[in-house]
This record gives sequence, structure tokens and C-alpha cells, in this order.
Amino acid sequence: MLELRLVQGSLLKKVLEATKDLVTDANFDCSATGFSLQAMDSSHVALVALLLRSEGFEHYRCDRNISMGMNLNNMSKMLKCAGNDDIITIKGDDGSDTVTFMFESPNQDKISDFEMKLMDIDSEHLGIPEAEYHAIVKMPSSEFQRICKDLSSIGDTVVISVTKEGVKFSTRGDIGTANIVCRQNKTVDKPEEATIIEMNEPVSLTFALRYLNSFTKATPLSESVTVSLSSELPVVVEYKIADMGYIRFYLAPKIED
Amino acid sequence: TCKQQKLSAFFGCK
Repeated sequence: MLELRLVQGSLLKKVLEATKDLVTDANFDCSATGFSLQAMDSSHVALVALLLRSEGFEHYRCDRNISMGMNLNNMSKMLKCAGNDDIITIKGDDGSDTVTFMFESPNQDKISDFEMKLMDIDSEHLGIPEAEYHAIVKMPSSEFQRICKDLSSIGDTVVISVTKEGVKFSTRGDIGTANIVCRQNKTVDKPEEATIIEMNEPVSLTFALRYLNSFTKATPLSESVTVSLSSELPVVVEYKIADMGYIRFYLAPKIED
Repeated sequence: TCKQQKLSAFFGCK
């Protein structure tokens, strides 16, 4: 028996919008820790890891660990039927091949339930080791989104370099080149507007902008984003989900052929 | 030219 009641149902709607274009099918894992997901895109270049901790739910009942295979496009279709202010409850029974999403309007005058078919997904779970990163950049998520979008109109890849000067995003394409440098800036009104660069060692890595642009669909989940870089490691782009957990995207770098 | 690496080059199976 599984019953998870999320008062801020819009979070789940936003999570689906952030993941459904990257991953088609995924197993949602439910345990005492929380509701989680780990899935790779079809080309095994990018990975999404989601955690919504059990404490973040108003009611969290998960009698035993359960994995539910869902088609994210279909799940998104169902969650789009929930209002932004609705409370969402996820219900499942042991051995059942369906999951139920229940939506309650804030004043309880409308209650809907949508039953979705589950699927068997043979997913590869990767072990992601804890790593020391050479540089960690925290910046406003809207700024990161803007940079990725702007650069993708010029080139297909971005070189992200962190030095003591700041973080530089560079691209080149048929029409020319572009460089955007963001310097550390802590003198802002709100902490989420700050750009904070922690650098242990300078680092420079190349990534496909197509994937980074896809990651920025998580922007509505958090006002700031953390980009962790280490040479010879996939970049981690993390959006914290207030009081609940995170959505992290991993992307393998491109190397000189 | 740049070659796209795969995640399996970095992360092992659990």
C-alpha cells in the first residue's frame, strides 16, 4: 500500500515538465526515504535523479519499497489535469498494474481521480560516487537558462570554464563566436540572486547545449541552480526543491576526438 | 571535432 499526499501539487507538475522531454519511461521508487527516480536519456549521455523526501509530504505511507514504471508523457498528461493549487495524492496497491493520482482543489469542492497504467521498465541503475568537484557555481536559475538559450542560437556546444576571474560560457558556430563571463556577485538584495563561485582548481569542459537547455526546464522549481564541475567527470546541474529534495541532471562531457 | 562521451564511462552499474 502506497499513499503520498503532496499539498503543493504544483511541484510534481513542474518535476514532470522538467523531465518528460529528456526521459520517456522511468521507474519511480518509493521507500521510507522518499519518492525518487533515476533515469537516463535514450542515448545514455544524460541522467536525471530526483528525490522528494518523505518529510515533505503531508501524509506518506509506503509499507514496503516499491518501484512503479511510468511513461512520463502519459503521467504529464494526467498531472496537467490538476490545478496549480491542487493537493495531489499518489496511491498504489501492492501487485497492482495501475497508479492513481487524486487531485483535490484547495477548498475541497472538486475531487478528481485519474488511474494510469504502469509498465515494466528494465532500467539500468547507475552508481554515482560522491565526488570532490573542482568548481561549484551557484547562480540564479533564470540567468543560467538565459545563457544556455542565447548560446544555443550561435553554436551547438558550450565550453564552461571556471577561473578566479569567474565562470565563462563560450560557443562558436557558423555565424561567429560568443563568450559570456559571470563574476562572483554576493552584493545582492536576495540570496537567490547571488552568483557564488567556489573554485578549488580551474576547470574547463565542453557540453552539448541541447541537453543543458533541456535541464533548464527545471527552472520553475528553484530560483537558483548549482553547477558542479570537475575535469573528467559529468557536470551536475542541481535545482533544489524547497523543503523536499532536489532534481539533479548529470551530463557527460564532450572530448576532443 | 568533439566526441560525446557516455555516462557509462564514468559511472558503474549499481
